[in-house]
Amino acid sequence: TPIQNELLEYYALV
Amino acid sequence: MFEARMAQAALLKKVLEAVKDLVTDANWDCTSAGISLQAMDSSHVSLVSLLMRKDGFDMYRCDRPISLGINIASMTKIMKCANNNDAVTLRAEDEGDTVVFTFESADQEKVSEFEMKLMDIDSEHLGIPEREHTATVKMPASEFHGICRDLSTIGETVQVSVTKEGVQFTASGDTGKGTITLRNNSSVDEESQQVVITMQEELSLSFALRYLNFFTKATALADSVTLSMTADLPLVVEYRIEDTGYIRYFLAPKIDD
Repeated sequence: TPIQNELLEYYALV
Repeated sequence: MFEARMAQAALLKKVLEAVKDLVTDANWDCTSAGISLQAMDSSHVSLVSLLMRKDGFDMYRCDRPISLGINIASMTKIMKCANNNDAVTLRAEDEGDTVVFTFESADQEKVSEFEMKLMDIDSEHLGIPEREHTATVKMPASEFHGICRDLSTIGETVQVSVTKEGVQFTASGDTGKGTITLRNNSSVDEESQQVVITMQEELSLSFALRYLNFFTKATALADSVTLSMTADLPLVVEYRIEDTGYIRYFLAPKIDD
């Protein structure tokens, strides 16, 4: 099954 | 002082419909340019970004930037008290802890006022760079809605593949497999019915249908939707709000283990 990534793996908190 | 008036309550109702399943509480950031909102869902998988520029309002005044911390369910309940054709005014004092909604009927014979308490919300703001994507697909919003709904009956994940031939949506599950292919039809006269695919190279990405179905709650806001994709980056699903703003959703892809 594919793993669901989180947005935090792509974009940083500002 | 912040004050913004829109001619039709229906628009704000549609915006709330497009947000409420994804986000519980959110800051509505008001500046002299307009209103924006950015919020992630609780699992940090998807994000909604809303912009309503001031030129989309009948009247707009924002003396200094203000963040209105709003419980979306409470605001939705209040907005249900407005008729679609009512004019709506939002009003907040600079240092206040409430926002006031005023609904005026089209014949101006009825005026309703609702005051809602604001919340203190710790916002988790993500910095999302504007970028060119490898592939974009513009299609009728209702078509995208139907595809997500139909493929949800088959599986939980949709694989979106963009090739020269078109865009293919595939889901598979215990009961079988479903594939829906759309071809470029940018020659169709009516722009809202066009499927327009741009592509620098072929790509294939997988996404959770559960979230795409939340995104399609924005279908009433726009005739068309644009999907923007780049390998190994989140999908961007954009509905334009007339010429005065947008609602964009971001969804992290699923990656094979």
